[in-house]
Amino acid sequence: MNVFRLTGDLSHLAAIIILLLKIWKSRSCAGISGKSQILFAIVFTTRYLDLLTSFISLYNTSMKLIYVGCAYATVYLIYVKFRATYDGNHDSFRVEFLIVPVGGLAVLINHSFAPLEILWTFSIYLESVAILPQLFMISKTGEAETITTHYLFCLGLYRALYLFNWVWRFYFEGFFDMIAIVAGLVQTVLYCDFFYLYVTKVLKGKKLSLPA
Amino acid sequence: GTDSKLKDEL
Repeated sequence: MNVFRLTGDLSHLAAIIILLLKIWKSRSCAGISGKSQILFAIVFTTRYLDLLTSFISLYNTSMKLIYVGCAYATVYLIYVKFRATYDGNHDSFRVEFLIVPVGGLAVLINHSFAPLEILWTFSIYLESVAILPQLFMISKTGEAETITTHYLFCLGLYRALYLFNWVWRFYFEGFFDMIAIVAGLVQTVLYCDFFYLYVTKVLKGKKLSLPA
Repeated sequence: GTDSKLKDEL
């Protein structure tokens, strides 16, 4: 555990909590892509199956349970409790265009051809692109609520901090995992355009709206 | 992954 890893985890946790609270307090999931949230629930489910097979630490187990629990709670709020506020017409990204290639890639490029390992690899690949339906939705509507942009910023920052964590681990532990690193780079790059808008607009007190 | 040291990561 190093400082980048810890702040990355906390940033991830902050993102998840911000989104849950935003939906709960406003009693609305307007502007939130339910599809991205379903993808994140799939990501956590397929990655954390090792909860059933191995114990690493109390920190590890509790964070995994919190992430996966919050992911399903978010999906529940969007598709059941506040379904009436869900903006399905604008959430039109075709997720099969992500899941099918990512599934194929996980079968082809993995560390070992074992069920849990393939599912772990699938979750790493899927996480890297799971935000696309949300970004697509924002580009379609041309705007995002400020609280939604805070959520996206924390979520993007988390994987960027993990990149620094991997540099640290390579330098001090001689350890690296190419699958995680390449997917983490892709994931972070997808947020770059958003990071730019966040810094130039939201942090200056303006609402995030895209030019028509 | 399964036999990588990455398992402690989230």
